[in-house]
Amino acid sequence: FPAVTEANIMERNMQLAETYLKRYYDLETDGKHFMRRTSSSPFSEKIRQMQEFFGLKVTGKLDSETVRVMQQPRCGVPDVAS
Amino acid sequence: YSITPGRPVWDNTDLTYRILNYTPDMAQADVDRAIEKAFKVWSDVTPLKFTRIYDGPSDIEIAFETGDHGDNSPFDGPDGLLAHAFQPGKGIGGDTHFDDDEKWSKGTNGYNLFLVAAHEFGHSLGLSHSDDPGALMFPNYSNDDPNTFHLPQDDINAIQDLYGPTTNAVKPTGPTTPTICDSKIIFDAIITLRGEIMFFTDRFFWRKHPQTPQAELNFIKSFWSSLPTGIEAAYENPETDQILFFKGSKYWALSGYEVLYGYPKSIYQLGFPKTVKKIDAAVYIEETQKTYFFVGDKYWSYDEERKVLDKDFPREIAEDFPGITQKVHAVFQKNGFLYFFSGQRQYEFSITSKKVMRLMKNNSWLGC
Repeated sequence: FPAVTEANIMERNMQLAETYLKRYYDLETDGKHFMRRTSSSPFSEKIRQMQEFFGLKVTGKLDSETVRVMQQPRCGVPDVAS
Repeated sequence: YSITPGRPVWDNTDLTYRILNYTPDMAQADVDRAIEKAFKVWSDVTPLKFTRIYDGPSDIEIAFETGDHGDNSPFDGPDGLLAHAFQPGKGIGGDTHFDDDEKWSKGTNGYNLFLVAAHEFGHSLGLSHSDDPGALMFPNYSNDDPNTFHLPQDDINAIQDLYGPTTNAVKPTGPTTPTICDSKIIFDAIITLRGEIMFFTDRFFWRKHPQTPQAELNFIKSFWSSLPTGIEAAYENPETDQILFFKGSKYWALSGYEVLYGYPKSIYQLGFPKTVKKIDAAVYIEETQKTYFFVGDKYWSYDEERKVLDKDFPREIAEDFPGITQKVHAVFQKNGFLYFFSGQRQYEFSITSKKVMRLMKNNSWLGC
């Protein structure tokens, strides 16, 4: 309590997606989130890449199925470069 | 499968590994065994050899770490990131780290160390993530059975692409992942479950929700870890909200994710004679609260209320279900029809008019 509002859930999912896409799909965010919502943003493009890899419906949108896959435990990717 | 960009590989096939520390979750001997078995997954199918050393730097250093552990790739506490490994190379190259905030185990409660280690060692050898959901190198953890694990064909192809085949006379092969509209697929069993339909084949099932156009492929064990693969028959009893799975002379009763206490049981406790070795298919008929069990060219009727097989059975399938003359591999009921699956064919049988209404491909429900 208080019950999580829809907006909270969406914000939490966005946060999850941003962390996920930064970690595994080199999403550059420079700390700002302003590019998250437009369909042609890097954020949406990275979601598309991720959806394609996992055989999900490629929408570029953060739908519940995409969030579910992002929540699954998985192998990390070491930062080989630096 | 995919190879790490730049194709980094070890330039010799005799590699060394060292276990730098242990997780408190498992006995050290179990960790040692899991790591050794994980390397064997790859040495069985290539010329690679892995030797454990105890002193001095090895090619692949193995450690349990938490949070930020100094390699610019911090772990994240329980779940989420489970482990990572570095591509072949000097120094940190090949090294594998497990997130010790996870619960590691040699069984299926928690994360199975052998399965995760085998995946990470794929990276240590130069493989990247595969988009084949049944592959070991698929990035997401799946609750496979470590005791019956076989390296999938996708991973065999990948590692042999880098290091060539094994010198063993017998060429190893592994399980493949079915593709949804593969016309060769024969379903092992099909059940309805709270409005969804599940199509079982080998260690997988497709889950079709009426409101989603696309069916979703899952491991059987990611839903029900104690169920065997290769299920032969299954049905849903909506009255009790149970689903029952059959393989050989055993059957399991489940409610949602939970396998009910006391299962598996023997099918002979249901009253089948010992001549019945396995069940081909089963379906619950809501109108009569009977379950039909199909075995060969005969079927039995089981009264779910009285919990006994009905008298005057078995009967000939073809006699009571005209048109159904082939072996029944799977069957389910929907909207007053029984859908009999025989090989790649599916017969829509009207329960009321007692005749086959349509003949379809067996994968028509999956949008094929």
